[in-house]
Amino acid sequence: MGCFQSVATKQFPGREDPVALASQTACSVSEVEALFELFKSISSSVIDDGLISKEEFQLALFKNRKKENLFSNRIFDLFDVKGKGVIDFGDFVRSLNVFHPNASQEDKINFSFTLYDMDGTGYIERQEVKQMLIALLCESDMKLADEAIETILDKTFLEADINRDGKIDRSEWLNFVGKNPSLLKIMTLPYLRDITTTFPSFVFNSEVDDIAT
Amino acid sequence: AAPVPMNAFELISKSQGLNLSSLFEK
Repeated sequence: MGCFQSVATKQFPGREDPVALASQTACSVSEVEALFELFKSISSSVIDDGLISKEEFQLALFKNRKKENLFSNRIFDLFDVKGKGVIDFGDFVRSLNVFHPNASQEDKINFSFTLYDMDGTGYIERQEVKQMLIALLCESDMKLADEAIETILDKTFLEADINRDGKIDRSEWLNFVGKNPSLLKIMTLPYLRDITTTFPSFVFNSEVDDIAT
Repeated sequence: AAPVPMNAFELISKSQGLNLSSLFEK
């Protein structure tokens, strides 16, 4: 009558079928199940509710829940696909998927563009890049005079902003990362390839009969 | 001191907040 749910489904309201998630991503079923072990660990670090809050996300990233960071906030907001202020397991796997070594370059380029288009206008504006640079400098204790920041912005936009309208659109970004492929390094997490060996306990908690699928 | 990269995004990509590898460190 729908009154009985498995323990995993009850404790993790967003836990989606690993087979279905694997079919939507570059992950194997085993990798999805190993990711669930990671998800359980992060989502129980402050409140054990089967969801990752911003505080838990920051704790996992920085090992320090107090640290406010423009970029981790932005990543969290992009992972929080449904805009609920928390990340459920389905969001977690589908969002991390773009960082999988087997994910397409096109997806990585699109995600990185969206990441840097902080205000969602469809353009990466010079003022936005300046704001990100200042945040980076604050975070790293690196000191740069405003004049030096402007010089870096001039040089970057000279190369990236082909039509000289003061902002970078998607096609300009595509061209720019093509010339500077190292900018996409942050978009690939080799850990995702080794996730089953990092979290071997997934085998004991598997809900799938044939985990080799 | 190391030279400062002249590409703004190269600098930004060094942010710890963009380094998701640390999610996997136990």
